[in-house]
Amino acid sequence: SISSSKVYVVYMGSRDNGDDPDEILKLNHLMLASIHQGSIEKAQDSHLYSYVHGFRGFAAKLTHDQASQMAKMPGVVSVFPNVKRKLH
Amino acid sequence: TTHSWDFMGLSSEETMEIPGFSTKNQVNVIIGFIDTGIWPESPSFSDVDMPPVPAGWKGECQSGEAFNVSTCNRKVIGARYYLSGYEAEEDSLEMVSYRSPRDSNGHGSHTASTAAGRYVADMNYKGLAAGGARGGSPMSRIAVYKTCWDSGCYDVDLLAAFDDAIRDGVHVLSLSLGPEAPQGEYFTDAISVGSFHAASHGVVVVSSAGNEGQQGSATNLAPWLLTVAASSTDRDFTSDIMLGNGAKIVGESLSLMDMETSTRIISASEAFAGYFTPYQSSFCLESSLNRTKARGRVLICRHAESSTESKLQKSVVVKEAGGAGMILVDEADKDVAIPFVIPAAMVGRRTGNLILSYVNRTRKPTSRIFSAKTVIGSRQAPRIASFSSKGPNGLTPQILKPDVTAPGLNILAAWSPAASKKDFNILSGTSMAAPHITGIVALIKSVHPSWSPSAIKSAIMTTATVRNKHRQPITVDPEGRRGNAFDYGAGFVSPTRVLEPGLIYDASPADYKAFLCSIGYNEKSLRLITRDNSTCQEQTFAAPSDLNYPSIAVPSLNNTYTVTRTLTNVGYAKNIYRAVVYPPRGINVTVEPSRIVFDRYGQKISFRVNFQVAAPPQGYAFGFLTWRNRKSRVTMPLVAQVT
Repeated sequence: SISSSKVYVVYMGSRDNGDDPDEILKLNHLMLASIHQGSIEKAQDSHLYSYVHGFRGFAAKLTHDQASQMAKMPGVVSVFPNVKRKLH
Repeated sequence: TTHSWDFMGLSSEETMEIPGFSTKNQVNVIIGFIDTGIWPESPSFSDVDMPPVPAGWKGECQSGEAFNVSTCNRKVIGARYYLSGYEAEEDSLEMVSYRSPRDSNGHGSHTASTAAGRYVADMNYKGLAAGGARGGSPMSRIAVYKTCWDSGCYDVDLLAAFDDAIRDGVHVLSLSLGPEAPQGEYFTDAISVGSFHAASHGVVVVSSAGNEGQQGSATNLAPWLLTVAASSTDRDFTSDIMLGNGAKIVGESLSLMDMETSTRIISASEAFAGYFTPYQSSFCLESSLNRTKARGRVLICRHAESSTESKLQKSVVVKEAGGAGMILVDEADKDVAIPFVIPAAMVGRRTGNLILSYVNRTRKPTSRIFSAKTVIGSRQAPRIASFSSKGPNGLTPQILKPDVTAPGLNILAAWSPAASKKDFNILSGTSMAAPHITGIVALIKSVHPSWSPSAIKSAIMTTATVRNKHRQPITVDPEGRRGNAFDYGAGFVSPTRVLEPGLIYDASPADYKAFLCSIGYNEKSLRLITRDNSTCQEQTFAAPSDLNYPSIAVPSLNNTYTVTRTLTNVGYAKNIYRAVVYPPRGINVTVEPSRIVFDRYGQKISFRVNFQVAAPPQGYAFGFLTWRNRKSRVTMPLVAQVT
């Protein structure tokens, strides 16, 4: 499943003013662990980046199925692939 | 840049950017550039005479390869770089140069200096485009968010840059990049997502429309973005071509090489080699030319792609085949100047056919190509660049895109010597147009620091012009047709007018929530995005056309339709305006009320615009609504299509 995984952005909307960045990071790992049968190690391996200042979300390596699971989780607005943009 | 700011009417002195206004507070405006980084040693980024970094700035100077904390200065006050998303996708990591905010590509230094570069005297590109170079807001501060590498920029990194920029405290964000058209939904697109939150935090986000050229190809379509099309100035880089029959033809080029004598000219199709057909060889593809047939000749090549690299590459192919020169026929991009590696010039299809006709009818046709030179004022300008992506908005046709146009053709600005051994370079693209608007946004912000992103956007759009410097309608390259709002949005920016728009169409974050409801986002999604108790029921409008935008687009007009807009008075307290309508062809437009009386600054007054089909036009039709008084003209484009 690792070899078939791709990078996705899990977008979770605005950040609450009281959100603690460390807590957000922990929550991201827990969300990832839940789709890795509870494995925090696998969650940490798949985690790439957390967005904590202007909005909430994170980037992770996921399979297509895991991305679909993630999209259904509470608090998730959208899950989309890590698309490449071009300079204009 | 050496000419575009003068062309737009700004003073050439660094300290007085908009004649009649003091914009000394531009030192308090911080512009973030999400791009390929920066070459901080460029004279464009000197911090001489700049005061200390503004209080409240939370950014940092991230150290890395050939870049340390002290590389930043009072001009470049922040610099970060992002690789997570890139590293996760790309195999060729060894190709990454400068794992730091340092620019190895040149693009980021070019855009940053266009918007906010310091004045640099006697600048030029190999003698071309000579003059004093400067950005639009030369005393503004720069914060660099390097997310783009030679092969492109990934969503994961772009979002990280937005996230940091919002926290750091930038006032303006400039992006000269985007998705391939068609663009995805707003909340599955990193630029739309990041800019939504940036705008919610009061940051003005300026973006380029794209370089696809065709109708409906515009990208960066979100209404909270200020999306910029590219147009010309009145400066060209021309190269004379003398034919053996005495005819002199003018092409576009940045090649400074002269042919010493006339030499035989042939169509590249005559020099076909190996397995290539004459047709394939006419495009001067790699290995398609026979050295014996090409040696010492001027080759006429055709072009079918839009990239500068591929055009430049054709001159390399001709040079490697022993060719003495090249005439490249490219109708779409005939005005883009390319630094060919041999004596060469680009011409349009009509001129190309003239040359081919001479070649085909002459027993021993000859030609000679001369070095490029700078020519000012030879043609009407501005014109919309052929490559500039056009409307309508493919995602929400009720929101007109692009919003406005600015110079983006043959722009000289700072460069990275790591990319090629020069400090300044000439480039074309909507990438070059967007930072012109970014610079103007910074000037407005310096004079009106409390104005919202949408108020600033409104000031730029409602004061733009649809006439060129000869007071004629702006035309579109290459065919010279009359332009419309899908080409230039509200028109060509008028920086001398933006500080006194008189009236503005303002929109708050709450209006964008209503907009999201109107395009189908339900309450659950809305609350997730905003993390408040917003409901779609409490929103004040039902259709996306109702967003208080400085343009009106009605893509499916069925008999009648009414749109409401609200004006805010930012001029004198007591002011009377009357509406003047130039309706789209075949559509009657009335405005209620048609006369508006303001008696205080900041007062808001709403009006209705009623569209009624009279004689259904084919496709989209274009018009204007102007609120006028003795001092101000506040104009918005009207676009409608009857279904």
